Amino acid sequence: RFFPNITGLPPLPFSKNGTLAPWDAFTKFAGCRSGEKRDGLAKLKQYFNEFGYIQNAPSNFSDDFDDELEKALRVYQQNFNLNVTGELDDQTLQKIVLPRCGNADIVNGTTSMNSGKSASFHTTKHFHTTEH
Amino acid sequence: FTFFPGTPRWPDHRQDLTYGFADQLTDEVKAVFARAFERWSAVTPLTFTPTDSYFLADIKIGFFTGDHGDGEPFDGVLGTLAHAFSPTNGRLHLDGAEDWVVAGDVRTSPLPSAVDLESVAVHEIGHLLGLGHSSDENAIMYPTISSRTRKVELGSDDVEGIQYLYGSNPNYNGSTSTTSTHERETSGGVRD
Repeated sequence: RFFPNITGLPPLPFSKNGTLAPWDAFTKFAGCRSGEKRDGLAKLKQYFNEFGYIQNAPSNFSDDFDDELEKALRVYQQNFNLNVTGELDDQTLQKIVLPRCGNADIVNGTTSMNSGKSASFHTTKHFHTTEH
Repeated sequence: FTFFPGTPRWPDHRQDLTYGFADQLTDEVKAVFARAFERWSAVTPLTFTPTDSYFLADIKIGFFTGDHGDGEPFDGVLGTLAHAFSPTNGRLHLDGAEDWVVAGDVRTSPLPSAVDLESVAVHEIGHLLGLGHSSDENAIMYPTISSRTRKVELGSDDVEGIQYLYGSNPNYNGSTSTTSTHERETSGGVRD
């Protein structure tokens, strides 16, 4: 749907069928931490799998807040300049539910925004600067 | 800034690129993409020219819904907005279910789900050219964008990244600025 002129449109509900955006349901996991089990947590793991934070996905994710989810959360928080807590705090959830690009943040586990900046990367930049 | 694994880029002999659309789009919508391409060509030696031949175009742009055959199905309103492939694949797909704002001030849209088309187009073109996602919240290549937000100007991180791949446009004067206005963005993260 294209809106060439958005002025004058009547206010509409958040989406056409009255439901929330796809990831808004994740906000119910606020405060969830390692060791807990919550219905639907598997979908959050699928989210992290889709964007490269969980590699080697099983056929079915469990609803357990396990070590793998905590590790994914920590990397995500690092990438988005959030406090690295490993928990589903409000700040992290507010970021997760935002609309976003479908491309993964981590591709084949090899590149990753903040969390992928290795010592060699910084060394390369250093030499680049020295050269100038 | 980041790159795709292996740092793919358009080769030196393919830097004058053509783009075509899978759909019958209005001139107004096509103009949005033209402006988005211009932002990248202004800082690099790359050029982008529209063509009527979708199948022969270097860059193929299309709006799709749900499962559209590339293994990355779209999810309806908001959520995933678009995706694009690394060089030299050239495919740029946008979620046809979104409420795309083509003109006017997206911030004042009565639709809470309104998404600024040009903002997303500029980001996805960055992928087409070889950039991955950035942790710099001011960068175009930052992965998230709130609804009713406009963010179209390349940040310094974007420019550094793309010029690492292709060099600079001889006419580029070195100035960049990033304007982001939004309603729903709530992050208070520290800038890298």
